[in-house]
Amino acid sequence: MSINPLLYETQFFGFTPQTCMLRIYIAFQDYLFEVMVAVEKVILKKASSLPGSTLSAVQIRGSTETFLRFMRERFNRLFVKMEQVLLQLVLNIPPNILLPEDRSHEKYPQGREDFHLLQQEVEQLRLRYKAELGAKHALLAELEVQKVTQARLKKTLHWFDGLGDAHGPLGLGEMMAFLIQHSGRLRSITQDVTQKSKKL
Amino acid sequence: AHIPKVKLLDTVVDTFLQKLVSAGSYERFAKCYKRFYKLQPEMTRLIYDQFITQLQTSIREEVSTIKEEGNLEAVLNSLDKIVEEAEDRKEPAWRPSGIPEDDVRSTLIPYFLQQQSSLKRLVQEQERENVKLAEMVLEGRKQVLELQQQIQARKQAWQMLTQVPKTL
Amino acid sequence: FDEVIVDTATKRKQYPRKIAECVIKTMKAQHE
Repeated sequence: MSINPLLYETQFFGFTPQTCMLRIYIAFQDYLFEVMVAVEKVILKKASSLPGSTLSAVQIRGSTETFLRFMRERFNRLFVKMEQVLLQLVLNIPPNILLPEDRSHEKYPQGREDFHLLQQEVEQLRLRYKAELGAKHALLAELEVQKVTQARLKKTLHWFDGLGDAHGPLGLGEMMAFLIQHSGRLRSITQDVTQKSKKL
Repeated sequence: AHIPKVKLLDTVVDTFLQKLVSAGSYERFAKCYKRFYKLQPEMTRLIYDQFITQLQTSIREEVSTIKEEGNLEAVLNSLDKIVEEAEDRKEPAWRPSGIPEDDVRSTLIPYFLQQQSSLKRLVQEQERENVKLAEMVLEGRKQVLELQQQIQARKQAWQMLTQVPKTL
Repeated sequence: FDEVIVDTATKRKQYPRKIAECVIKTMKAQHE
């Protein structure tokens, strides 16, 4: 006969229902014995106090054993019935019941594969997040470098502009334009003179 | 109808006691202690009644002790509540498979799902932020290029300037 | 046998939560 360990009930109650029933059985049986001993004592005492009583302790013990044997037989039979009822209706977790600590099994019945996929996805997300963080740091670093570079370039530009201002009111740009404009004319005059002198 | 399990327990124990008492009837008792019964019928009755009262009291006290020890009333009431909440559920519920690593998995899934969604959110936020940063970097690169070109132009102008005296 | 049953059932009741607590701690540490 396969024993049903009633594991789920034990998980809920913290003790096995069978132990609980055994505990009740032993306690009840002990009481039956104790009360019977008390009954026998009282009868013995009464009988011995009766004048001319021929009732012996052995006879009384015999009566006790007869009654107790009967009571025990009935007790066991009744207890089996009580145990069945209690194990079925009281110390029992109905099959459709999920204990609170197992609620997650109701919502996430995933199998092994799903779980590993989920773990992989979480790992990939973690790596992606790390990569994005890396990119962020690289971009911020470049922005930092750009700031320094731009400052330096602007300084150089400023320096150039300063040069123009140092030589008179003309800015470098105007001066350049003036020189370029006139140097072109100068050059064409020079060429002109050169050609004529060749002719001569 | 849902009979509270505590009430059921008391009812079952009472029924057990009733049947035990009716099995151990006074007739049966007097029959077993026949000699004494003949000598002292009233006393026999008294002793029997005492016997029954004591037995019932002891057994009921024992049940109360067991209830207290195992905090049975509260536990059974909470079980009643769990059963009530699952009233609409008919199919058999999950039970431990006996393979702990399989069983613990479902317990962990909610936390992995939670981590998955928070990581998704973080990645998206970071991606958005990085797009903005990347735009800023591109803009910055453009500005650096322009500055370099301006300087280049200035430099050439100066070089030309220095050429002019030679040309003249 | 009874003790084994109680021991197993107790673990089934308590360990998933304890394991989950460890996993959460690990996740938090990883995140930090």
